[in-house]
Amino acid sequence: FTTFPGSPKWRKNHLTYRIVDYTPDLPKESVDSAIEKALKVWEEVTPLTFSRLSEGEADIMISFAVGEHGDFYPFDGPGQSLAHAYPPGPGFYGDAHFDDDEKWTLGPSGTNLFLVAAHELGHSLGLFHSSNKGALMYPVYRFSTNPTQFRLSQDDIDGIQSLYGPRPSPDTIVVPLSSVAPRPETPAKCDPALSFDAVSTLRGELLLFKDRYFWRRSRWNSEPEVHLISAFWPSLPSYLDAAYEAHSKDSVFIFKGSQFWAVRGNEVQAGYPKSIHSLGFPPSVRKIDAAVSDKQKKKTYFFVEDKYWRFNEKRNLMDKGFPRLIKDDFPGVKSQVDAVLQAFGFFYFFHGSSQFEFDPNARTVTHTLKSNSWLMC
Amino acid sequence: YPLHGAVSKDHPSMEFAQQYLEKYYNFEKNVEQVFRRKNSSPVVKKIQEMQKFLGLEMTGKLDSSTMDVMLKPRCGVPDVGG
Repeated sequence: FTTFPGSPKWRKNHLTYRIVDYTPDLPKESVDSAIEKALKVWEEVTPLTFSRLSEGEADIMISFAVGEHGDFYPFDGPGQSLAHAYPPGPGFYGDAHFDDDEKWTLGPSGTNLFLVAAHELGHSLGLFHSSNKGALMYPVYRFSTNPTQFRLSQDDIDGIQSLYGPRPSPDTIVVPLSSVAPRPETPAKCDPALSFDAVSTLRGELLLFKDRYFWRRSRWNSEPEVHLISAFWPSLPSYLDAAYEAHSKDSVFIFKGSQFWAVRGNEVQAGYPKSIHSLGFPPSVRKIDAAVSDKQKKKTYFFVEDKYWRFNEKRNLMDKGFPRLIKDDFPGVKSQVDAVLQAFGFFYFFHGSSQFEFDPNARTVTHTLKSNSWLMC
Repeated sequence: YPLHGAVSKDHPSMEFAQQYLEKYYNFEKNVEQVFRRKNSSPVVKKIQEMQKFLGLEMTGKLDSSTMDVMLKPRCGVPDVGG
């Protein structure tokens, strides 16, 4: 592998991207999904996370163009140069351009958008070309594997981790073999080590989010169903940070990085994503870990590392006197909460594969359970 | 080093190869002068540099296996500096 001269890299781990325009060769949703999959290729082996902007300037601006398109590197019609991208940095740096004189496809015919996007986004993250023929960053296009079976080569992993290091989460082991360990298509719901990214109610149902999926448990069907998040809400990101239902607003709020979305049933509300700082968080807060809304009190609790804030859903304002320390008001509950749920008058705090049932009246942890106990395991 | 027809100016693919080397291997624009001088071999060296990078036999010639790879679609980002 090689990096660009001077090894430019992003100085932050959470990056934004925006698909500025689309190719007429594919439905928009297919382009969205191909780009998201291409980003996930790099997300799975680094500390990097990505969230999508629908307007304004993102770190990585993705566009389709033909011929001369304003960057002095004109495209050359069908064939040869398929796309190009710029190394990390401000303005047009980091951006990726795709030649719309190519026939963009999702399969082996034409030019597979996922494979080319994964390569170009490697450039956007700081990788230059590799002379390893089996590497994604080899400059010559070849449809070698079906995108659903795609694996980064060790050369690609060594290259990107030379810039950003491996994926930090303790429950992910960086595989030192010739390719990233195959990821199961859907997480195993009764895996005793299962943890959740976020948990929320939704009109009497229970949603438990993990990676790109969520389990849905309803009153009339105790057997939980598993779905892709994108199957219900195509514009939502995956690998969420937090989610909660504001019952009085009949909405579920979904959080990732410094953005959040409002969802009503199947519909993502217009005007989202918004910045979490519009809720009243200080600029120092870059993401939240978990959130839960107390139905009776109409107060929402946001958990960030070892502190928490309280938000007044009626006045849409953060209450004064916050943040407070979690341990002071929720004794027995540790920091870095993964998710929180309110049920049967208790709060359930999720930490990795465990959850702690907290009695707010007795102000004590009453039970410790497995996180996936809600999945009938 | 006589250019044994490896890349003589009238090689049918020379123009394409010249563009390719300029675009992806930072080859100078004045390749014309280079061909006039008897002992010039920068273009042979450039072809060998490209062949090395792309994992091809470093013949310094525009042989069929080299041309095959050069004609394949690829990323527009150069392989060498610039």
